[in-house]
Amino acid sequence: VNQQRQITCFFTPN
Amino acid sequence: MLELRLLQGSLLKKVLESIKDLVTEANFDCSATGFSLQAMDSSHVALVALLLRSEGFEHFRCDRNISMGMKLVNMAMMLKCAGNDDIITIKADDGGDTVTFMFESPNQDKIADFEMKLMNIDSEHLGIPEAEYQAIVRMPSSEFARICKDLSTIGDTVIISVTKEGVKFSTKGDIGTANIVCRQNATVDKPEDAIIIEMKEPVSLTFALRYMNSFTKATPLANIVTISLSSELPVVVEYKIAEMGYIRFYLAPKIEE
Repeated sequence: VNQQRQITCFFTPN
Repeated sequence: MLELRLLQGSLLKKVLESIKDLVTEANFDCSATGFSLQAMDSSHVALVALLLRSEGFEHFRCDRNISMGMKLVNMAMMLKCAGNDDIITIKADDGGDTVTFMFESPNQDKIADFEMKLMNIDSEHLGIPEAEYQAIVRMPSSEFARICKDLSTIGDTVIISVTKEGVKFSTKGDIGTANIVCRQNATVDKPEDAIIIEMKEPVSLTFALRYMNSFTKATPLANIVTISLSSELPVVVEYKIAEMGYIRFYLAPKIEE
């Protein structure tokens, strides 16, 4: 099963 | 006081058409650097980053940094009222709660003002670090759009694999499978027709086609699209906006669990 990751797993708030 | 005059108003129209279905509302930030936006879609799977540099405007006045929250479908609706050849000026007062879009026809015989209410939007600004990508593919934007559209008739996800053979777009669905391989072809007559693949190491990633298809709405902005891939990062799909800046779409991969 392919699980969709979120952008926030890669980039963090400034 | 903010006043930004864009001779090629159609660029702004195209920008809005390319993002209004992905992002519902967003803060447009204006500073000495230019007019920019960073926003995620509602499920935080994709992110769009737009920059229109100040030098690209015929007149650029931005007395202080300002962030203007706008509902993008409303903004797009207003910009649709501008002619393709119109000059568009964006105007706002410091601390005001409206923005005005002024449209001037090329021969100045028609001038229209559209005032839109601004909204307060809480949005996190994410830091996007400079990164080394394992593979960068440059290809005609129309070709990429065609591939995404074709594959989405077969499946929901696309596997993008870059090897020394080229770049392969694959999908599978209930009715079958599809593979499209594009090889590097740098020796075409027109540079915008070239497919150029810079590969440091092979990479293969899976993405939702729904988002890829949404990104291709930016195709009218640029002849060339750049796709940057790395196994540890969201893919970047970039359309350069002539002499002005860029629109970049980031999409988080699907990971096998």
